[in-house]
Amino acid sequence: DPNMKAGTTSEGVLANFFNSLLSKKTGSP
Amino acid sequence: QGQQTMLGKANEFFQICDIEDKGFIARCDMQRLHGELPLSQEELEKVFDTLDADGNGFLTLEEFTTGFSQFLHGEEIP
Repeated sequence: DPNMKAGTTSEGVLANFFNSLLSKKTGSP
Repeated sequence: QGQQTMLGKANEFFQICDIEDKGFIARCDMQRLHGELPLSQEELEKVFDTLDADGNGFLTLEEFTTGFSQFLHGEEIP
């Protein structure tokens, strides 16, 4: 399925987004 | 307790996105996160569309929390 490429699925993008928020909160002093 | 922590985090993240404290996140709020988060405009749009389950163009805290919950259950956090 061409729509199921890793990292480009909705879930992958969502995971990316929340991971970024998590590291934004924990990564900055 | 885990549920409370999750809700607290979801609320915290919602506040980051809801810059003007409107009580909902609009598409333009999401686009403003470009630069703050290492995601492209396209990816932020996709996140918005994914979280906006009813497709009305506004993300409520409830929709946001649901998406966050799905993320937590589908992904392992290191």
